[in-house]
Amino acid sequence: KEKHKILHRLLQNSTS
Amino acid sequence: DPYCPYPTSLLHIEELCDSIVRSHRDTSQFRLEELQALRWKLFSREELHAYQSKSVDEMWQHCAVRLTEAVQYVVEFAKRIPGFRGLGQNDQITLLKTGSMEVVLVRMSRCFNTENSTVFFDGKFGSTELFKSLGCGDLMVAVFDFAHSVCALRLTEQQMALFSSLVLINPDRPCLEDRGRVHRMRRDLEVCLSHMLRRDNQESLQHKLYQKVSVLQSLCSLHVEKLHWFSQRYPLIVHSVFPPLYKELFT
Repeated sequence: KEKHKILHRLLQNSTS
Repeated sequence: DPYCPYPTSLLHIEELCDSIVRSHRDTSQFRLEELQALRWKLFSREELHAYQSKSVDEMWQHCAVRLTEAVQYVVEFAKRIPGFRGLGQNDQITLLKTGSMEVVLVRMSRCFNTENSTVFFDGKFGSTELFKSLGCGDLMVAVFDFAHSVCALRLTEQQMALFSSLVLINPDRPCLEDRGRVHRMRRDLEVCLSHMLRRDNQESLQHKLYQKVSVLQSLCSLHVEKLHWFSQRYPLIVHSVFPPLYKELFT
């Protein structure tokens, strides 16, 4: 997760 | 429990199929009707010249931005695949780290016109000539050839949705923490695909689709190789102006 912060954040966002 | 009697009932499989098809449709960057309507809208000679006059770093940055936009739609697709968000966060990242570009390449065939070998880019259709200033002729030819070969299969949107999910849910990716869980997800997707192809009376497609996977992997390696070549020449450009998500995934 550390090395992929942006991807991690995108994955956290809700699937609205 | 390695032999978990996962309920692979027909109803479950059909629901899974519908859900993936919906996810694909809801996260497609371009609607098929829109692409069909624009397929003869080509770049003018002047517009083509403008692209070809861009410096290599300008064109690389422009394409990295466009690729990153496409990847973000694939991330949204992944999130909607049943079971994906149930995976550990590291495994979600691991699957997308390589799979996102592969799905972008699969989806690119939707944006491809085989009659004149052009692809939808920046609102119009252009040939490999459009990308001349990238300095990656072999990569672009290989990508266009791949698009041709996928178009030749004449996949329905539903079949493309299933194939995209199979490309993404790949239990062979290195560094997976719960390979068994990814494998079980993958098994259901394979059942979905064969169920769909049986329904469509196109079971011969399954083997042809699986053959595409190795081509996809070589295209992705070639892309990373070209990026390495570019980064050596323009390290500051990559560092300062390339999209952060692109750098995370590919550098």
